[in-house]
Amino acid sequence: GSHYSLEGIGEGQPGFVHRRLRTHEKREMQKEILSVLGLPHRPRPHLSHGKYNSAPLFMLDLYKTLSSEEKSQVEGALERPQSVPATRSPPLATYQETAFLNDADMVMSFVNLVEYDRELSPQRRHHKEFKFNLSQIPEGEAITAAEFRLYKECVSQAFRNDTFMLKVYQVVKEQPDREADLFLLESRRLWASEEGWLEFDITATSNLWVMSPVHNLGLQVSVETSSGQTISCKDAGLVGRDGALEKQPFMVAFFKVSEVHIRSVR
Amino acid sequence: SAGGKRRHQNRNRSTQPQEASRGSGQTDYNSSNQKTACKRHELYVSFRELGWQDWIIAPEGYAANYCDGECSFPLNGHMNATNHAIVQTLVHLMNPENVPKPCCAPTKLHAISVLFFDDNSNVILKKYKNMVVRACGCH
Repeated sequence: GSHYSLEGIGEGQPGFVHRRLRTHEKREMQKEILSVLGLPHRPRPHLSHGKYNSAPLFMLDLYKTLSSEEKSQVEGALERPQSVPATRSPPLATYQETAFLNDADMVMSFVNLVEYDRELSPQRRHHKEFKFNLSQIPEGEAITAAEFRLYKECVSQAFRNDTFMLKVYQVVKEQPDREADLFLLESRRLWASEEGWLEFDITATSNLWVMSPVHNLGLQVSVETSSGQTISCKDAGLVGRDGALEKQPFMVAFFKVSEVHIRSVR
Repeated sequence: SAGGKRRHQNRNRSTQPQEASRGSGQTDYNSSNQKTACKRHELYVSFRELGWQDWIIAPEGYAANYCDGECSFPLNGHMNATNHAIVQTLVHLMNPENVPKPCCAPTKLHAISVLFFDDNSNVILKKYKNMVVRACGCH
């Protein structure tokens, strides 16, 4: 999954005469396509390694699934039963996500904005925080499903035969002098030696963040060993900002144009 | 003016007797035979050529196509004007200059999905329903 290739995706069509565009033609075409894409201007993302990050690679996987289905529909190929995706995706996209994809009008992945590792202290549990900016969602789109994705690597010998209890919380309220108020979203028992992507359903939390941005205080993740000892997420093998690019944590949300139309006042 | 047009064609005919002599038969007002009729033209849009490869992840480009060519009243085989347009034509027969002007435009559009970065480096995968021209016709 770490290689990044675009073979076979929309490359020059055989038979099409390619003619280099004149400047004004290029400008006209850019304007036309931006209007169809519904964009006021061309985006200028901050891309240090962006294209090879986990989120774009995951989205590229979804894109390949979607475009191969579109191609088969346009070319009238035999319809595959919906329950079986056209291509068995590499481990990045699961069955469930492919089902969300079929139903969605748009999918967005969000960059993790912050990441705090609080040091262990008797009073405060060791945990990792994540925040996502959901303020740029186009109007009229409603979240039908959202996931927080975290990659877990194999751990060192110290915990080899142990199990971890991983908990994901929604931060409800931050307190200056003590621990934040938290709402437990999910707790999951894992083998310490387990490796791969972990997906956590945060649909309800994401909808709350979209409807009420002031409540978007992020997520917290904590890990305990089977003996109840809290350990750092890094020791538990959870990849953070300093890990491999293609294993960075991210969030993905599936949208559908919301049918609810607010009637204007007469 | 219809008469005028015929007179003009008669004059043409006199200058091209061979074609006339071949008995062109019924006059085709759409004259699509002489001019390029309304049809779909191939156009491949390369996002790379547009300099957009930094924010559009996939596809690298796509066959967009476009419609171009002549349309005129009454419509020929490409007829797909709405009844409204036809009624307007009949109503304006007394003032032919005011008839609605037909144009060659897409009649069928298809969707493609585009994967791209937004300004905040978030990635968006969206289906756009009217990105590919599949068929053209006179409107």
